[in-house]
Amino acid sequence: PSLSQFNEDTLQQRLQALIESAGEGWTYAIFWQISHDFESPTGDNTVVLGWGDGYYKGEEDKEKKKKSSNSNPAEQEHRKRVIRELNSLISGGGGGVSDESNDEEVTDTEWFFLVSMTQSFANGVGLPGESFLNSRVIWLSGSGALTGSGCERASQGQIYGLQTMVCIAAENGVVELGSSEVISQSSDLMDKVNSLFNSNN
Amino acid sequence: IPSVPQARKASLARFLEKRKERLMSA
Repeated sequence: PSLSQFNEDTLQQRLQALIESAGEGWTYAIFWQISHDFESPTGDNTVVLGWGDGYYKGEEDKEKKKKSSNSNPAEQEHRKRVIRELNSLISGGGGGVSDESNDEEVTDTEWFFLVSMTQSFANGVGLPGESFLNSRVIWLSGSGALTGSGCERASQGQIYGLQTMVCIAAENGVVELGSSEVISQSSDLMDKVNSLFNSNN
Repeated sequence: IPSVPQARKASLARFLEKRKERLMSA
């Protein structure tokens, strides 16, 4: 396997290991990876945090899942259409193939995760950017903390049913975790990120 | 940056595949 394939596989394994070993109700984990924008208009070598990989676990509580997908019918139709198109794109345009997963409700957290794949952040901007620039942990717990943070990504997360969002800076990017439950800050999670995502461990 | 869209495509394929698995086991 190529080196990039290797990195991709291990990134996925590390994100999965992080969520599965944390033992709390994390809904997803994303690794925002740094890259360098050499075509910046200012001519600077600008650091950008873009999608590296993500692991979506989902909500275990079925009632919560139900509650988190109560978007209006038009919005649901839009989400299902996007999922159908993406499924067709990934499967090489095998249009017409019926797939039951295309007609299932797309929950708010699934949608938030999916939309995240299209996003990137300049260094210092947004939740991941701020975490990376200052090499610090941002832990927002409780819907009030998400909306009160003044950060658009956190506000969006709250709208899509998240109650906890965490960004932990690592060597080559930022690990973001989100949950539809309220999860208190723990050094255990930060230690896990450190051991999984920093090479000096 | 060519690696970025590739990473997204792989993530997307994995997400859709796991979604199917979740829905089938529900």
